Amino acid sequence: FDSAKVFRVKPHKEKQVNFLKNLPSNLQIDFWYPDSALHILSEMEVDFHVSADQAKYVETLLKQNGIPYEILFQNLQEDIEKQLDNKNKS
Amino acid sequence: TSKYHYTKYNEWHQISAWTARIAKKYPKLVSRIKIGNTFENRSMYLLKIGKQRNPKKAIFMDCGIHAREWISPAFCQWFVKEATRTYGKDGNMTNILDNMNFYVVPLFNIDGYVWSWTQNRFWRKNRSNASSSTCIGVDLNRNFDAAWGTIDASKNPCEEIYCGSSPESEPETKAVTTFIRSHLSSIKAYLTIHSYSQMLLFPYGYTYDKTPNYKELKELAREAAKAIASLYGKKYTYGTSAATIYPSSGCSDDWAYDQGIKYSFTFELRDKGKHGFLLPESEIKATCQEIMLAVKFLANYILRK
Repeated sequence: FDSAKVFRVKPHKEKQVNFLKNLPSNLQIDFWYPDSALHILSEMEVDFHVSADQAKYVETLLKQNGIPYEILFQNLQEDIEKQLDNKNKS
Repeated sequence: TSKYHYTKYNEWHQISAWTARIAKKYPKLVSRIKIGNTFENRSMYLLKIGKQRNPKKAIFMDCGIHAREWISPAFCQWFVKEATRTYGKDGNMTNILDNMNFYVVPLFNIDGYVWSWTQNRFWRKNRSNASSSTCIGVDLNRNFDAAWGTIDASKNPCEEIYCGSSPESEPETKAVTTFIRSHLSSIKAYLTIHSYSQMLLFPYGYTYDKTPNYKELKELAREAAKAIASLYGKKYTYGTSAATIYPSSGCSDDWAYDQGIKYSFTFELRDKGKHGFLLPESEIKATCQEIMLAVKFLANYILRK
């Protein structure tokens, strides 16, 4: 998960919803919310995880399709390690 | 048990050993029941908590149906800790456990959880490879016999929401449903603990239709959310699954409701995306404390009914 990212996007138009629904057919997308691309609706906040090598491409596609996005996790591996509080591991 | 860490995420071998120890330490309050085996042949345990007296009402609660939602099994462990340590000291908990049993499945999707610790932190499904596809796993929360495979569940084994080859095709689902069916006369409420998104959901998910006791469930969810917010101000949204998130079929809360368990709730614990499935260990305590308030509220309501 080194440099893997989690995006949060919010599609407004039906065209953007369809774009997101089709994203998994070309790329390896792990949906965090909703559970699957099938559930995506207009105005829904959608969180998904992509690997480092696909993150840049996904970002470009989001920009091209005018889909507002933010990056919730810049480097998932770092956050996985941060989740366990090593200070407490005696 | 005094050395057990409830404010850390524990691996399955630790949780499993803990279930044995806590039953041994509190023999009059806790008993460990084996309810089946997972696809990879690990033993599935349920903890029965409550003073031995029959007949009693019961609440069934399961945690960890989705492997990557680590805060969920952490809550079940916390609940058992609170129940055992406060019984006889806290009047309310004592009253609840004197008059009601809790059936707690501390970890539903054991194989998936082990996989999430060892191979893929974001694994969701179980580890069944029963399909003809090379893809592994069934979404256990699409595998229940509640409008199975009809609405927004996938029949593609490569999807995260693959519903399996048939209702209850998975040994984990079968173990839980068999237990619940054989204790239906006493089980008055069903609680299933998930993460994330801070929600309190109730049936239905497979239809926009409202249940006959919709108003009561909505009021209970409202009060439970209020109890949660009273501690740290965390806002949990509530409503039917279909209307609050999206329609989905084969889910455990719908199945439980249709079995006749009229108080059926899904908890989606913290947070709303900042941490997602990576809720830090430093938030385990606060998350569990706030959810305890809701669970105790619901237990008191069921007792009064």
